[in-house]
Amino acid sequence: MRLKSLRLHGFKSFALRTEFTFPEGLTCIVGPNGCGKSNVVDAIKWVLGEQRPTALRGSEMQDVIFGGTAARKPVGMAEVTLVFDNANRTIDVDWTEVEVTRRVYRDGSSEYLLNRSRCRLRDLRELLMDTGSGQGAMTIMEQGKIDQILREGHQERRAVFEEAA
Amino acid sequence: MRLKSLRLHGFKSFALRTEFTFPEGLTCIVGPNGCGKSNVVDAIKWVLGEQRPTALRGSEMQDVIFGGTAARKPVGMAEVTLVFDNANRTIDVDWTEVEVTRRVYRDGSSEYLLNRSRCRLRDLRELLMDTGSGQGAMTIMEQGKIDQILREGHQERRAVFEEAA
Amino acid sequence: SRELFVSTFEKIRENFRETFRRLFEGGKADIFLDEGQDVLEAGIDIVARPPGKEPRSISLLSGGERTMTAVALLFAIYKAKPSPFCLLDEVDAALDEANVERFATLVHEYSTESQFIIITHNKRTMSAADTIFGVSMPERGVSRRLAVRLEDVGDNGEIRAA
Amino acid sequence: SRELFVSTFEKIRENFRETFRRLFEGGKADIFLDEGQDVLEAGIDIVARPPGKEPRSISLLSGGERTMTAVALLFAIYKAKPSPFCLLDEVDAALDEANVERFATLVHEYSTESQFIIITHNKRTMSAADTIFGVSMPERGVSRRLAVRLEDVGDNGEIRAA
Ligand SMILES: Nc1ncnc2c1ncn2[C@@H]1O[C@H](COP(=O)(O)OP(=O)(O)OP(=O)(O)O)[C@@H](O)[C@H]1O
Ligand SMILES: Nc1ncnc2c1ncn2[C@@H]1O[C@H](COP(=O)(O)OP(=O)(O)OP(=O)(O)O)[C@@H](O)[C@H]1O
Ligand SMILES: [Mg+2]
Ligand SMILES: [Mg+2]
Repeated sequence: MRLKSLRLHGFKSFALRTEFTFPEGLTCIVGPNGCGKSNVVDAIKWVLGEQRPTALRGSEMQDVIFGGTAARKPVGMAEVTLVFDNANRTIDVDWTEVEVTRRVYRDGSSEYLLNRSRCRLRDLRELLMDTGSGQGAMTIMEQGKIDQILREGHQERRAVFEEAA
Repeated sequence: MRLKSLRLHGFKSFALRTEFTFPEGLTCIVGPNGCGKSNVVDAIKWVLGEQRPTALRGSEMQDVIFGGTAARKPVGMAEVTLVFDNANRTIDVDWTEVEVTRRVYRDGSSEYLLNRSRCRLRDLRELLMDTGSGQGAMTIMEQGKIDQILREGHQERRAVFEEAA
Repeated sequence: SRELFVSTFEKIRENFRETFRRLFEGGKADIFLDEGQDVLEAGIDIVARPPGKEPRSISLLSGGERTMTAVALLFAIYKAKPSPFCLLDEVDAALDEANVERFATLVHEYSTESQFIIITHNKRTMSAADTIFGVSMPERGVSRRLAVRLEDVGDNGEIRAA
Repeated sequence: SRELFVSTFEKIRENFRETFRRLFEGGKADIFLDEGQDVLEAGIDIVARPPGKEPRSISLLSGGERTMTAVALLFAIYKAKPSPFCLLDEVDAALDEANVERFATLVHEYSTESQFIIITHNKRTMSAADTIFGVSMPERGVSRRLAVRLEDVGDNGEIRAA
């Protein structure tokens, strides 16, 4: 199972529809400070089910909706779609491509779609749980926090090990 | 008042007597990972009276004594000397050069010297207190902790402001 | 279950010893379950000794040494249970060029097994990539994606107009 | 005393607004005493808005933006009560080259007033220095000082044998 593409629309600084197509192997994302690179990581975490606004550097979920600039109005919804190549049937469904979409509106309500039909967050989570890309299972090393595993208490550290077991 | 030189002997990775002479203006310290650059900052904090081993990345004060390598034995004492140019009489003493020395031994006992005669830590602290180089008053931005002032609670942040008042 | 955790822990431990030695070109590191506690509840301790140095608390390690040790441990856990993709955000920030070289070579090897998405300002890390995406803000506050070739990147990581 | 704290706070506030605008080439930042509390006990709030962007929580700022904001505030405090010397340890780690340029230029100006000792891996920061000291470990685990000229430093910050 691998990522094919990521589409952002109204998510944080990605006011406009933007698509990243990921090849096999190693992809680097580069650019100046504050241009949106870590926001791409936030988008992937979010579409895979991250529920804590603080894990996305915000204080409430609506903080991920594009909030406008000096020259452009805010929008009412954030949407991220992640497309997986499922040729290996790692995800237990009959499609060779699996599209996961998440939306959030200004009133805080969220929508989840699996291959463009509405589903619940728990359906998504169950689907992804054994694939290693469920939120919590995938390997993420966050900016400025790489040595957190060294700083943590012996007990907190254990949680990461238990995930792998 | 400015720094003239720093001498380290047996302090952390500086097993051998090493001297840095600081000119006016801007001095850069460079080198590969793990070669001792931050240890120089620790030495300056320590000789000016830092009492918390954790502020020097250790758990007890003896952690700053050179602990040996695969090819060299540990030593029994760490010593750091900082020499100030006092031509402006910023430090309220009659010398144009002020030399502050600190030593620590394996049993944890510390010695302080002011221009080579023994004194107490509190004498040093009183001397440096109004010069802006007392520990706590000087401007230090630590590796990996620059944004701590943004992450702190509103109350903890206040302490830094009160220092300046 | 008890056996599952212990066997996973042992696998991670072996990976960690090996990955640390690889990233430091020597030295020794290990992880331990805290003593006197049940295996299903014991906390985990880490020791690390860069080559030629004496073992001491990991708090005394330098910034770059801590990054390399943490990366070795996180990849040891990854190798025990590889995820299909890994996201690394400016992991190389504290590394000198020799360490970036070892890090980039290691990640390049893993990228044949999993997809890697790496955010970086470092040109050596970028040179290990199969694809480079640029993100920029020609309109302030609004992000856009642009294709970037390694030749468009300056020595200091800045993107020059193609 | 009350007046002393308030007047110092106002000085730092003015410095912060100015230093932030200087480091970001625009934008707006401010600090506030928390409301409803006595001036001698009130906590301190920070807001920062890079140029062209809308004001939002400082937690949403990028890594480099946070460094620049923190540096602006720490230097604002420094300018209210300058210390004779400043120690900066790898402050530029998260900065892109444009920001390193602005940071190095600012520090260079301050260095006419106070002594600065700066640890860095960045060549642009080094080029602002009057003196460069190298630290190395020809014998593993044992630090030595060596004199370094800017010409001895590679583009990636590594020290080449003179
Ligand atoms: N809801 C939102 N609407 C608009 N902009 C936002 C929103 N949330 C965050 N941003 C902006 O996104 C920017 C941060 O982007 P990001 O963290 O991705 O930067 P980066 O490219 O990783 O930079 P660095 O190299 O400094 O880490 C900030 O300037 C922030 O103001
Ligand atoms: N008491 C001691 N005796 C001997 N070596 C020590 C002692 N305390 C610390 N060290 C060593 O000093 C090294 C760390 O040095 P330091 O933090 O100054 O590195 P650095 O040059 O700042 O590197 P980086 O660029 O990675 O931040 C570690 O390898 C550590 O083992
Ligand atoms: Mg970032
Ligand atoms: Mg360091």
